[in-house]
Amino acid sequence: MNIFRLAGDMTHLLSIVVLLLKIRTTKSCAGISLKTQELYVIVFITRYLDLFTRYVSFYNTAMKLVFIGTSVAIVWYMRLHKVVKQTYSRDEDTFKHYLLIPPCFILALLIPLEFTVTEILWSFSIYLEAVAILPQLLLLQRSSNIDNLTGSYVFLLGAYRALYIVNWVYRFFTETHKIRWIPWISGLVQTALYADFFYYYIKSWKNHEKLRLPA
Amino acid sequence: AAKESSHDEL
Repeated sequence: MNIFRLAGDMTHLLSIVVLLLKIRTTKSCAGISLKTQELYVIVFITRYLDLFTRYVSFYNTAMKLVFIGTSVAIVWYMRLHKVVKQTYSRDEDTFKHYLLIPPCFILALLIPLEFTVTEILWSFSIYLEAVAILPQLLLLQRSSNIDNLTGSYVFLLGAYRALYIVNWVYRFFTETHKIRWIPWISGLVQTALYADFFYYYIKSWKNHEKLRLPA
Repeated sequence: AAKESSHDEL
């Protein structure tokens, strides 16, 4: 475990804490894409299939349980909680997220880490995570005003994978000296999708003005 | 080794 990976995991955890904080304190999920959250449930479940078969460390197992548990809880809040579900921007969250699944699955069949069920699903999860943020980014473009917690959530979510990229570079030079095409290319695509959001987020933060994404 | 290392991350 290196500092970059730990920072990445903590940033990822913090993003989820911020989102849960927003939902629980404001009892609202306005501006949050349910479709992105549903994709994350699929990402975590297909990635952590080895949760009970391969023990890496207490930290690894605990974090996997937290990520699966919180992502399911967020979908539950947005779909079933009597107050929160009323605040879901249903008619703006229109990205056809189910269209993302077949290409990622086909890509996982074509380029798996290994041709076994768990590795194909692991690769699928890596590819899907790269594009899972698209419904959320589209929703942000449509949101007239993005509240601070939502903006912070998306920023932290983008920052975590950027930190993972630094971790991969660090591990390449200090440990493995192996190129890992699947997570690296997916991670670069994933982080690149946040590029314009990062630009407008940092600009709004520097100018102390409300975050707005051009339509 | 590659497989192991890629699966110790989240």
